[in-house]
Amino acid sequence: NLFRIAGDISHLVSILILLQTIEKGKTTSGISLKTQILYVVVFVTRYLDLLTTYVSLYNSLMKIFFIASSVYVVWLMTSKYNKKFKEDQDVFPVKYLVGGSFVMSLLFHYKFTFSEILWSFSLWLEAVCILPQLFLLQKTGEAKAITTHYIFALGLYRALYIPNWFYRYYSENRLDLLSVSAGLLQTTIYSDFFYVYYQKVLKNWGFNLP
Amino acid sequence: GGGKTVKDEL
Repeated sequence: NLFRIAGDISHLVSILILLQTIEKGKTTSGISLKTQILYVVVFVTRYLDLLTTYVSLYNSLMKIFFIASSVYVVWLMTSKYNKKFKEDQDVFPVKYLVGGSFVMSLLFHYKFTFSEILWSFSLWLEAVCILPQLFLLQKTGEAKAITTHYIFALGLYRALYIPNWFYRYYSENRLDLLSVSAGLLQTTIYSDFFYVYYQKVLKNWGFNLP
Repeated sequence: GGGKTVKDEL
């Protein structure tokens, strides 16, 4: 359905914006390494089923792209461009996010198996893993516009999944309460950012009017 | 209805 496709495209675009930003500016300034490392953990734990379940070529290619690109970004940040910029302000206590997600996955899962717990863990971790990035954005104050476009596209992807889940509930009688709960939490975390982003875009637009 | 999860998603 349309929401799902739009969500996936938004996710893809967010990563392309990020890669483009880093390669063009040759700096990873303003990007939270912690958030990017958490994304590697999210994708690897979520997409373990690549090895066991085949859904579609599209699905497999997207999963491989998200795992590979997240590892690549971390490599860019830690190896290629790390000498040019040192992030002192990226100090969000990530252990609470990982610990909290782990606890949530132990409390909420469909089956008490290794892969099901990891799948649930990846949902909760994805919901909160933007927090170090938002924290960094707040600390550095003035953000580059491109960084905010990246965060916006990234947040939009999960927000678009919500109407997709409504649609699937009515058309397929399918309701995944775990995904929906974590997705709602994720979109709530982004909501403040969305508001500020919306205000700024509108404001700039207003200023540029002849 | 079919299965509950949406694991065919990303």
